Amino acid sequence: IIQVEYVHKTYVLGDTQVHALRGVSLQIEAGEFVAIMGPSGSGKSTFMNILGCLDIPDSGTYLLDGIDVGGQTDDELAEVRNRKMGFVFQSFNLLSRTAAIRQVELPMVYSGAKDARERAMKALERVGLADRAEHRPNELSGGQQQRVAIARSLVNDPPIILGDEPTGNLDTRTGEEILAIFQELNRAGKTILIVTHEPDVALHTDRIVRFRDGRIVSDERVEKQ
Amino acid sequence: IIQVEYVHKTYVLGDTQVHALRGVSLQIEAGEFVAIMGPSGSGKSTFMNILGCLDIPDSGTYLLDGIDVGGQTDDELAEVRNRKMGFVFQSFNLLSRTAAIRQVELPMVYSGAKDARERAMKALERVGLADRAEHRPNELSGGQQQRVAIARSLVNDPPIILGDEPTGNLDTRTGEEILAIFQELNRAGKTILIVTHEPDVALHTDRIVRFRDGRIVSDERVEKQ
Ligand SMILES: Nc1ncnc2c1ncn2[C@@H]1O[C@H](COP(=O)(O)OP(=O)(O)OP(=O)(O)O)[C@@H](O)[C@H]1O
Ligand SMILES: Nc1ncnc2c1ncn2[C@@H]1O[C@H](COP(=O)(O)OP(=O)(O)OP(=O)(O)O)[C@@H](O)[C@H]1O
Ligand SMILES: [Mg+2]
Ligand SMILES: [Mg+2]
Repeated sequence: IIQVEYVHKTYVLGDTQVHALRGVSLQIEAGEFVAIMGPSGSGKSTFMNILGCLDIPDSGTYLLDGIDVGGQTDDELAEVRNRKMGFVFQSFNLLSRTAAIRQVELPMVYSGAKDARERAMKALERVGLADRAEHRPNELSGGQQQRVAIARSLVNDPPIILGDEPTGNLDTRTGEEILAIFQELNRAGKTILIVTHEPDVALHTDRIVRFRDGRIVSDERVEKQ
Repeated sequence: IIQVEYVHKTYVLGDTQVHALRGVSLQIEAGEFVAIMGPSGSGKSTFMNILGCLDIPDSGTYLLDGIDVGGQTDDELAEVRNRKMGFVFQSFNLLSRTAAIRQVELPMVYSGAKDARERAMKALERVGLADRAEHRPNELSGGQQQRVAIARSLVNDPPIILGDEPTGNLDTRTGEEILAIFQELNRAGKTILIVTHEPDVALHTDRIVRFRDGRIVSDERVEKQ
């Protein structure tokens, strides 16, 4: 469902260049649960933004469900993204003046789904925030904002979910509750990729892909205990 | 150096009230290294904002180095804060259009310190970001932004450092490098409080204070292995 070959991404800043991705290839089958790990600055978020159709590589190919993402217009890209992907950003990317329930509801309003408000409330209940539905981001704790972002990524029932460090601001117990949601979605057939710095989160997935300095240095199945 | 007694903090939102702190008392001696833990939403950041003189409790007293913070004007509070505290925010709080070197330099410019640019560069080198000095926040990875915030909290050489989840966005190895900086500063006599969700970070401190639902539920010395 995701086929990436020889992707490069270089940021140009004044007269310096940062080679964030130096030729990355990866193939992910539908229904896999993959952890992406690696040091701070190794290219994980850059890679997730390309997978999530939020950015385009400088070279290489990316086939999403057989569609060549590089050949798409911006509108087509946005349409593919909204239909196929749920994305949890590392910095949450919530709308600052918007209540939690509305943040979660919006993707469904855009896709014309029915019962948007009811389904948004269910998603908030699922991440443990039913009693914070009317709070805006600055009236929520860091981990609560992160959970609003997770609820928002799930509501359109996308086949692929990308999470960039979705448990980074959560205590161990709350992090396990969120991980259990991802595991349940994966058992239901969804393809899930999460960037994580926590080895015990990665051990709950099927496969660990490690980045270092813009390259994939290892890609291994997780031995089930 | 920090003496908090029966502090309460309630957020009012429309017709609901959120009791973020329900009577918190804590005493910290100069030179201690304390970890603050607890579930998402339990009141840790609210407490850190009060300790960091960024917010005032609704009731209770807070003596910082013998000074009653409650009795201070806003200007006096800002002055005490700039002199005594280094603060690493959970959401970094970096200036969006400002290069990393400038972010770190600014606290010294305000306090009239000499060699601000040189000392800022040293602080960035210490957190491993010498080659990212000219990058703005949106040109840095999540963990790199966090490290800029850490470098900024250290430059004025404050006696007390408060970090709200300072390693949340860092991989294990980079997180250990940052923790080693805090340990070094503590051995040099600084008082350090860090909120963390990671048990192995907390085990590197001397004392673990646990929050739950706006109260401190345990406060224990760490057994040194
Ligand atoms: N400005 C605000 N208005 C209303 N409620 C707030 C506000 N800020 C925080 N809260 C609420 O107060 C409670 C405590 O928040 P706080 O940020 O202190 O938690 P925390 O322990 O730091 O959590 P986390 O580990 O997720 O960062 C939360 O339930 C949150 O929803
Ligand atoms: N817009 C940009 N302009 C210039 N450099 C950038 C930009 N965005 C990222 N970088 C650089 O590209 C490299 C990869 O960044 P990326 O965000 O992908 O890392 P990461 O693996 O997600 O790190 P972290 O774990 O800290 O979030 C970093 O060294 C960063 O400084
Ligand atoms: Mg990242
Ligand atoms: Mg917090």
